[in-house]
Amino acid sequence: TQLADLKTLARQLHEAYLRHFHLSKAKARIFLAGKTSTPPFVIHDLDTLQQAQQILATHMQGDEKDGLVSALQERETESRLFRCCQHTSVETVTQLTEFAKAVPGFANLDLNDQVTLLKYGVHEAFFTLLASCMNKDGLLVAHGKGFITREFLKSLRRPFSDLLEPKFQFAMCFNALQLDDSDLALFVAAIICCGDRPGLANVSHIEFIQESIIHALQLHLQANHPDNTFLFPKLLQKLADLRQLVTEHAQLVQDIKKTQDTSLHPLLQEIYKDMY
Amino acid sequence: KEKHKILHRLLQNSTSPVDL
Repeated sequence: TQLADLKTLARQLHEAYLRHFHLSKAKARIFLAGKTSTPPFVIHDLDTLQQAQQILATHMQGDEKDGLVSALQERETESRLFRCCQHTSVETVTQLTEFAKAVPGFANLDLNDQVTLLKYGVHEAFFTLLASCMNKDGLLVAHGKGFITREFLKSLRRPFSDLLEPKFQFAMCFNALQLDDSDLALFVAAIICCGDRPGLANVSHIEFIQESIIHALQLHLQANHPDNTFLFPKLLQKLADLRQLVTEHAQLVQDIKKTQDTSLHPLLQEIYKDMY
Repeated sequence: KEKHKILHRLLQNSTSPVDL
């Protein structure tokens, strides 16, 4: 019975993941391989960034709130791209919130604990999902309609040039594990339902949920990747790497906010405030 | 609770759009 329950949990989380995240890894890989009728528009310098404004805006008619379009109306390149990053973060946080609610048991937790789990988990989950949109040369943007090269991002002035490079480095190691969307669904759920976030009231309730997810993940990986014996411990190590990545990211965002003339979305402000 | 107004709102409403 327990085995059947864990399989059901894996299936439920996979379904919730496909329902709430618009760009699955499977879809992203098709875009990245250029196997779509309209390949992504490549942004590799200031000119192509300007052109992206027109091209992607045409694709996005009726979607006035799209971050890329509004951000491209800003004057300075770095500020524009920083706003694009923020827009993607905010969009992913809303998707992650809906996904979290679909994790069995999550919605019954104390509301303040739900907030704490999201506050500390969403960026770790975001960088995990972002890896699906990255290859060694760049990053898919605007729902797969655009592709920004890693070199262009690296060529921006500091500190903006430091924003995405660590995420590329993480993504290259993480993508080498060759997880699919069904594995990622369990991994992202394990990130969110984590019993050792600061300030949780009902730790045992969260640990109970977390244990089922981790157990389901272990069984699922055995079935889905029978030849990769050490995949499960390798993934657990990635949880620690993600925590370090987010700590550094939060520091960098605070530095950008302090030293650059740029604003931070209110949702991101509340997440970063008193985080670490 | 006041510190995390938007997260509370997102958790309590379904798919509430967050304007940038």
